[in-house]
Amino acid sequence: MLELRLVQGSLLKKVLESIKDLVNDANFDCSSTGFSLQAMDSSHVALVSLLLRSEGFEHYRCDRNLSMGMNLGNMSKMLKCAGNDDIITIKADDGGDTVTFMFESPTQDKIADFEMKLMDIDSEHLGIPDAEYHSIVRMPSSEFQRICKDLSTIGDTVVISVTKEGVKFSTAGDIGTANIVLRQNTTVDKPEDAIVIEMNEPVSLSFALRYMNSFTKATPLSDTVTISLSSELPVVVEYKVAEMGYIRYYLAPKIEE
Amino acid sequence: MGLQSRISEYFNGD
Repeated sequence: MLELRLVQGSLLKKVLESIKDLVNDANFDCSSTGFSLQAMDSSHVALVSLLLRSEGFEHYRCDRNLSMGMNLGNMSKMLKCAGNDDIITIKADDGGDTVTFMFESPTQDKIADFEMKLMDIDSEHLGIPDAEYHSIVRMPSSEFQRICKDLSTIGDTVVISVTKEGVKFSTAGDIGTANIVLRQNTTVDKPEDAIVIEMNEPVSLSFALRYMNSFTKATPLSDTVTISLSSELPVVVEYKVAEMGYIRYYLAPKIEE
Repeated sequence: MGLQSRISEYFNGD
């Protein structure tokens, strides 16, 4: 038996909007730790890792570990039927082939049940090693979204370089080139507006902008985004999900031919 | 501009 009650149901709606264009089908895993997902895009270039910790739910019952295969497009269709202020409860029976989403309006005058068919998904679970990153950049998520959008009108690859001068986002295309440099700025009124650059070693890596743009669908979840870079590893683009967890996107770099 | 690498080149299956 599984029953997860999330008072801030809009978080789950936003989570789905953040991953449904990257991944078609995925297994949601439920354990005493929380509600989680790990999935790759169909090209196996990007990986998304979601965790919503059990403590973040008002009620969290998961009698035994359960993996539920869902089509994210269909799940998104159902969650779009929930109001932004609704409380969302996810319910499933052990061994069952459906999951139920229950939406309660804040005043309890409307209660809706949506039952969705589960599917068998044979997915590979990858071990993600803990890593020390060469450089970590924290910046406003809206600024990162703007940069990715702007650069993708010029080119299809972004080079992200971190030096002691700051972080540089560069691209090149048929019509020309673009460089955007951000310097560390912590003298801001609101902490979420800060640009914090932690550089242990300079690093420069190339990534497909198409994926970066897809990751920025998570912008409504968090005011800030953290970008962790190491020359030997996929970049990690992380958005916190309120106080209860995170969405981390891993993107394999483009390498020299 | 470079060859696209894959996630499995960096992370192993459990």
